Amino acid sequence: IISTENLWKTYQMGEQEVRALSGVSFEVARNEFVAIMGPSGSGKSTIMNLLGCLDTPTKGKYYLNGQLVSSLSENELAYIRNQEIGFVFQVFNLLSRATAFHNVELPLIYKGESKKQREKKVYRALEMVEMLNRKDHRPSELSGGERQRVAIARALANDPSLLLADEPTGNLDSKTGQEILKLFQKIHDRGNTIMMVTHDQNIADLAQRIIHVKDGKIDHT
Amino acid sequence: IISTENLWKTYQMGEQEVRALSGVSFEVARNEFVAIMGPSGSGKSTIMNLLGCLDTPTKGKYYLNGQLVSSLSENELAYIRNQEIGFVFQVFNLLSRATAFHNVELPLIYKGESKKQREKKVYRALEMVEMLNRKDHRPSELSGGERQRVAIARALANDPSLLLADEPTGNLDSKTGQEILKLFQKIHDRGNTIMMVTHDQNIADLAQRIIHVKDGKIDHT
Ligand SMILES: Nc1ncnc2c1ncn2[C@@H]1O[C@H](COP(=O)(O)OP(=O)(O)OP(=O)(O)O)[C@@H](O)[C@H]1O
Ligand SMILES: Nc1ncnc2c1ncn2[C@@H]1O[C@H](COP(=O)(O)OP(=O)(O)OP(=O)(O)O)[C@@H](O)[C@H]1O
Ligand SMILES: [Mg+2]
Ligand SMILES: [Mg+2]
Repeated sequence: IISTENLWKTYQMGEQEVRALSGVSFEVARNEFVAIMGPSGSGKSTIMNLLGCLDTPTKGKYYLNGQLVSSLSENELAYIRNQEIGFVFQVFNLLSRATAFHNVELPLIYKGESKKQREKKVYRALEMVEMLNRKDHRPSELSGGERQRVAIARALANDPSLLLADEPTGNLDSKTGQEILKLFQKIHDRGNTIMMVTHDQNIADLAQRIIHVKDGKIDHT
Repeated sequence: IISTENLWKTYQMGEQEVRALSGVSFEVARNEFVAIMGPSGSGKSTIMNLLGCLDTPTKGKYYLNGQLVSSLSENELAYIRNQEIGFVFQVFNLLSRATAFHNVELPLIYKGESKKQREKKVYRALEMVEMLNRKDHRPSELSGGERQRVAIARALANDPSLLLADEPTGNLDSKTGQEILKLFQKIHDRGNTIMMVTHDQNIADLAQRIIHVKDGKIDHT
C-alpha cells in the first residue's frame, strides 16, 4: 500500500541547509501495523507528513496504492486524504472555536454524509475514546490528554483504511494509553493498515515491525 | 514553600458544572522534588496552573513562601512569576513568530537583565537541552520534541527557585527524556524545588514523593 524510494526533505534557512530526511526508502504492505521510533528531531513527523500527503518531498518517490503521489492533482490528493487516510497529529490540530463534537464531525461533512449518519459516527468515535461526556467542550476547555483523544476520535470516525498516528499517546497516562492501543489493534484486526510514531517501547512492541529513524535516515543497525 | 488548603476549581458550562478540582490540600517543603501523577482529565494541569499563579481557585487557599497568593496584587504576582517560578507548560506556549533564541530570552528581558548577561544565559540554557544548533528556528521549524526542549530551556534560563513542569518529557524519546531528567536533578541538587506532572512511572521514581490525583481529588489509597 505504501512504497517510498529515496525520499529527501530539506529546508533552506538562510545560508544553512537543514536536512530533515536524506534518502529514506521503505515499503509497508496492506494490513501491516508498523511502529516508527527514533530520537527527537530525527525526521519521524516529516515522514508521516509525506505519507499523509500533507507535504511534498524535496526529492524521491512516494507510491500510495500503487499510484505515484507526486503525479496526482490537488483534488485527487484531497480525495485520498479524506476517504482513505486518518491522521492523528503530534500537535492535535483541533479547531479552537469548534466543540469536540464538531471537530470529529468535520471530516464527515467534507465527505458529504447525511446529518443522521454523521451524528451516529461521531457519537461512536467519541465513545470509543471515552470522551462523550466532554462533547460540547472546545479544545481550551479540555485537558491535554482529552484533546489528544478527540484528535484520535476524529481520525477514526471515517473508518480509514490507512491510519497515520504521530505519537498518539504522548499526553496520556499509561492506562488510557493502553486503551487507545487496544482501539488501534481492533482497527488493525479489521484489515486496516496502521503506521504509528511512538517513543514508548511498550507501545512499539504491539506493532508487527519497527522502523528506526536516526538523523533523517532509516537505521538498519 | 507551598501550602494549599481545600482548593476547588469549577467551570460553569451552560447548565452543567464541571469540577476540575474538588478540595485539594497538600504541602511541599523547600528543595523537595515532587511528582504528580493521575489519569487524563484528573486535574493535574489545573493544580499546576494554580501553583504557578496563572489561574485562581474557585475556592480554597494557596500560600506561596508563606504569603496568601489571593491577597497579592497583580504586580506582586507578576514579580513572583518572573523572578522565582519557571514554568514548562504541557502545550509549550512558545511565541510562534519568535526564534528559539528569542523565546528563551523573553523572561530575561522582563527581568531587566543586560543584553550581554541575557545572551550568556540563553546560550547556556539552549546548550543544556542540546538545542543550540536550532537557535534561529521558529517553533514551526522545529520538531515536537525540539519545541518542548526550547520550552524547558526558557523555564530554566532564569534559574528559578521553584520549577513547575507539566509533562516535560511527553514528546521526547527515552534517551532525550532521561537527559532532561538529569538536568532537573542538577537543578534540584542546587537547592531548588521541583514539581513535575508525569505519566511515566520511570520518571516519577526519580522524585522523592508522588502525589496521586484522581477525579479532582488527591488519592490517598
Ligand atoms: N476551561 C474549562 N472549561 C471546562 N472544563 C475544563 C476547562 N479546563 C479544564 N476543564 C476540565 O477539567 C478537567 C481537568 O483538566 P486538567 O487539564 O487539569 O487535567 P489533567 O489531569 O492535566 O489531564 P491530562 O493528563 O490529560 O493533561 C478535565 O476533565 C477538563 O475537561
Ligand atoms: N519548517 C522547517 N524548517 C527548518 N527545519 C525544520 C522544519 N521542520 C522541521 N525541521 C527540522 O527537521 C528535523 C526533523 O523534524 P521532525 O519533526 O520530522 O522530527 P521528529 O522525529 O518528529 O521529532 P520529535 O520526536 O521531536 O517530534 C528537526 O531537526 C527540525 O528542526
Ligand atoms: Mg515529531
Ligand atoms: Mg494536563
